[in-house]
Amino acid sequence: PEAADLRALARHLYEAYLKYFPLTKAKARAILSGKSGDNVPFVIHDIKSLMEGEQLINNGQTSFQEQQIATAGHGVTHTFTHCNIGSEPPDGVELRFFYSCQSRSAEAVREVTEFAKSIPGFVNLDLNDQVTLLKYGVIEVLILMMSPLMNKDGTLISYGQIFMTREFLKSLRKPFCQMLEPKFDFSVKFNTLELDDSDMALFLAVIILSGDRPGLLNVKPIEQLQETVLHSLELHLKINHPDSLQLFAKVLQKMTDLRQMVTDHVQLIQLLKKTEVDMFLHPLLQEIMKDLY
Amino acid sequence: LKEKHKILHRLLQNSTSPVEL
Repeated sequence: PEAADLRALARHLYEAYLKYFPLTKAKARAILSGKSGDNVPFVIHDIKSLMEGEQLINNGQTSFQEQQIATAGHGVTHTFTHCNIGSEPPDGVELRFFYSCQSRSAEAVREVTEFAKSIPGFVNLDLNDQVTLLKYGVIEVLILMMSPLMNKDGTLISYGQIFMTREFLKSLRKPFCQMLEPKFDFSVKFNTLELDDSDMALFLAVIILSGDRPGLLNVKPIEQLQETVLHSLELHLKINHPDSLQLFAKVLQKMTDLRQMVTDHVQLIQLLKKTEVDMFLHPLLQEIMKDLY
Repeated sequence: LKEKHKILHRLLQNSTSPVEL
C-alpha cells in the first residue's frame, strides 16, 4: 500500500506539471531534434535575426505580454510596452532582451507557484513558510527547467518558437554574455541523466520542499513532506530508469550546483543594477531577489 | 515576511487556478 501511495503521488505531481508548464521536456526535445513536424523554431544567431525574431514574437503575443504585465502588478506597464522592435537603437539590444527574459521569468514564477500549490500538504504550511520556500526555491527551479530547452549549441526561448544560439549569447556585451554560460554548462551535464518530465515533476517538488531555507518558522512539516516526495522520486527513478545505476543520488547531487548558480546569478543581477543606469528590475523578481543571499 | 513579498503572497493566495487536492 505504501508503494501504491508513492506511485499515486508521482502521478499527481506529473499531472500538475503537465497542467502548469506549457513547454514540456518531451516537446522541447522534439523541437530540438527536428521531430516536431512543422514546429521549426526561428533561429536567432545575430543582431539582424534577433530583430526579426522580436518582430515575430511581438506580432503574435501582444495580449499575452499584456497578461504578463497584469500578473506582475503595478508600475511595469510603461517599461515593458516599450520593449518593442525598432523603438531603441541596436546598442540597447542587451537590455531589451534582458527585459523580455524578465517578463518570461515572472510568468514562470507564477507557473511554479501554481505547481507548488499542487504539492499535497504545501498549502497547509504556514503562509510565511510558503513564501520562504518559493522565494528560495523558485530561481533554482527556473534554472533547472532551462535544461530541457538547452543543448550545447543554444537554447529554445519563447515557448519553443525561437532557438537562440549560444555563440550569439556569448557575443553580447558584459555582463549579459556571462549570464547564460553557467546554465549551458550545467544543462549539458544534467541532460546526460536523461530525466523525463515525470522525473522532473518529482525533482522540482523536492527542491521546493527544502527544509533548510533561511527563516523558516516550522521546519518539521516541510521535512516530512519532502521525505515522502523523496521516497516517491527514488521509487519512480528505479522503475522508470531500471538500468541507470545510482541515478537517485546523482540527481540529488545537482541540488548543490543549483544553489551555487542562484548565488552567482543574483550577484550578476546586483552588478547589473549598479552598472546599467537604465535598468529596471521586474517587481516580482525584485521581491524574490531582495535579501536572498 | 509575506508583507515584504506582496506579489508572491498574492500568487499564493490567488484561488483562480488551484489544483483540487
